[in-house]
Amino acid sequence: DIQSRAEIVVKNSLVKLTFDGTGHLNQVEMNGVTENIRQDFYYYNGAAGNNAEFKNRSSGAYIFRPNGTEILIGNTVSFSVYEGAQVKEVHQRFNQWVSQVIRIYEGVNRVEFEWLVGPIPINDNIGKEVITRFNSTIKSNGVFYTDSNGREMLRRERNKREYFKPNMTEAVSGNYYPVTARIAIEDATKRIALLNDRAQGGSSLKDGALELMLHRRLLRDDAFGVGEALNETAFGQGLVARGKVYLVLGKVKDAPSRYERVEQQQIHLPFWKFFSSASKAS
Amino acid sequence: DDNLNQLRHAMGVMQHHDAITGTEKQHVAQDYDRLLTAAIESAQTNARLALQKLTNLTSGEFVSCLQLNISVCDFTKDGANQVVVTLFNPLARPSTQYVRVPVKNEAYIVTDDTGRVVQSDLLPVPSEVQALSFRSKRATHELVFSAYVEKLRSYYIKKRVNRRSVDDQTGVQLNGWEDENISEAKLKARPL
Repeated sequence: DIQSRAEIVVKNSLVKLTFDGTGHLNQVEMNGVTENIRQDFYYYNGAAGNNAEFKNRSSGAYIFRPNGTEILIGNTVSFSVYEGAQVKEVHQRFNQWVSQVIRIYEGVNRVEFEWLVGPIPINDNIGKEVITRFNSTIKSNGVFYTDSNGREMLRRERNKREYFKPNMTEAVSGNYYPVTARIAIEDATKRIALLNDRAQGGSSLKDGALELMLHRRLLRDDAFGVGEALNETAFGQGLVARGKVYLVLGKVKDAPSRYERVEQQQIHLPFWKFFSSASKAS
Repeated sequence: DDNLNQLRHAMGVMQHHDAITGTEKQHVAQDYDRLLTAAIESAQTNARLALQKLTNLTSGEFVSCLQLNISVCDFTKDGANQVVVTLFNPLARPSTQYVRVPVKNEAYIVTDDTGRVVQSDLLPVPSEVQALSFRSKRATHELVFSAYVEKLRSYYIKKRVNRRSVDDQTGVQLNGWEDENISEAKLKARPL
């Protein structure tokens, strides 16, 4: 019944999320800002070659080298909404190997995306590298920011380097940077930041867009030393990865970076949980 | 010291650039898993002893569920009728965070260390996570509650029995269920 509606709204006292008829998130409202934010999953096919020459290099453990442009995962998303008193969840299924839970907690000024990717299929003999991308209307003019190992934010400019003019032979990976805590874009009024729970690669390949690499499964060695393809398995199948990305949207004039930093610390240093049975407790 | 040294040694090995970037061979990655798991389990003994001294749970097991990230904790799913969740806040300031505990699909009541009822939600673990082959017959739901912790605090999770009530301190609706022992704990906790 819920899927026949044109638009689904999930909200609490601080955050309002709007999903379109296809089940994709397409608008976020928080901190007095409303922004059309569409979230999707894509994958890049990994380049495969014999590594004999530069142009024949394969994507592997050391290098990310996509072969062609990204491929969208899931035009239509099946989903269910669960509304508790304190937490509201949207469980989305993009295909057989990509799903996600989007969560908002009462009193918490961020949106949580808990992704589940894998096992990445390789029966077509092509390695794949899965990303999530958030598109918005923010006019970022090619500029984005990534953290420096959880410390200060560094300014990155698409297709540029700080001290030299690069020969950009790799349009995608040439613009990827390490993201260990945070990646952000902004214009004169609005700012979007993504906070992650682990070191990932990330970029802003178009104005208003942010993407993070979530999981990879590749079938060729890249000849940089490891001597085997990045094709991890567990229990006889490709690895399944689960993790979280958090989105914070705010007004630039409110200096949201300060708030993001506090959130980032909580994400990286959550409570340690210890369990005991009460019958043994005094 | 022996317990902690095992973790120190494992963390020393993990400083290798292959461990940091993930460019190790698959069998080396599995060996890193083995080393780290053994080291964490070893250091857990010290954490348990320290927590037994710091809390009033002198004989508490203080089990760390290392698979909470995939909503798996056999201790809470199959454990006693009442489970104590002791939270240690590693931040240098008090913090309020939501806690997720994997449980069975039953009715629960959460109370804090003063016996006050804490509002909680019971939500299903996503079907895609439940379907993972290595996760079969594990928790189907997660109990979610908000916890305020300065440094160390315990919360109590108990299965509900049939009795209608509203918490008269917090006004929280107990969905028509309350436990007799919880009422008693609440009475004791009231300020004189």
